[in-house]
Amino acid sequence: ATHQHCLRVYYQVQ
Amino acid sequence: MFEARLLRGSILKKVLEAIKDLLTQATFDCDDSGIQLQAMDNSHVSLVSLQLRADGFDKYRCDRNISMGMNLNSVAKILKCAGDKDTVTMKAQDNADTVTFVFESPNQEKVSDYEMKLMNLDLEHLGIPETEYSCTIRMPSAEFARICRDLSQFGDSMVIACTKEGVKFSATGEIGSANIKLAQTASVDKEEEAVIIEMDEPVTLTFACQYLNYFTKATSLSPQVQLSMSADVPLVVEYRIQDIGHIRYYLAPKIED
Repeated sequence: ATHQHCLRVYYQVQ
Repeated sequence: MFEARLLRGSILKKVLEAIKDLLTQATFDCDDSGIQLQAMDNSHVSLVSLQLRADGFDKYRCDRNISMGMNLNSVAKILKCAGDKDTVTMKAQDNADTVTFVFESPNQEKVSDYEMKLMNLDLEHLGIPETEYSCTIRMPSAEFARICRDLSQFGDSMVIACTKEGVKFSATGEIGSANIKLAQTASVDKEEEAVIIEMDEPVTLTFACQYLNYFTKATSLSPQVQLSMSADVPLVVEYRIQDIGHIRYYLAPKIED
């Protein structure tokens, strides 16, 4: 099975 | 006072059609450089970043920075009332709690105005660094929409594999498997129909078809689309909006558990 990270994993919350 | 007037009102109609199915609400951040919008979908695996530069409008005035939280379904309903050839003006008083859309027919004989309540949204903002991607693919936007539509019938995931020869889109599911290979266009006589690949190193990533099909709602905004990929970072799908800005979609790759 696969999953997707939430975009906060890749981009900094400002 | 904020006022933005666009003779090509159909751009705003198309922009709302391109984002309203992915996002339910978003904040339009306006300053003297133009209008920016950034929001994640409810599952936080995809993000929309819209930029409409002030110099792309026929008249643009923004006395003080203003952030307008809007329900995008409501805005889409209002913009559906605008004719394709209408001039569209968006305006709001400083620290107002409503925004007004004015539509003028080409012959000025019909003028409509729609006032909508604004929402207080405290949506978080993500910092997206300018990134050098391992692969960028420029291709006809209609072609990309067609590939996403066709392959999503075979499976809920699509693999995009980019090498120096070209790019391969694949999907597998119950009914079988599908592969679509696009070679780099040799003689670029008509830029808009070319497939142009810039590759520093090959990349293969897997994405959920459902989101890609939401992104392709922006196809009518630009004859071309640009895909940018690097290993283990979100895909960027960019549609340039002529003379005024762009709409960029970001999507987290699917990774094995």
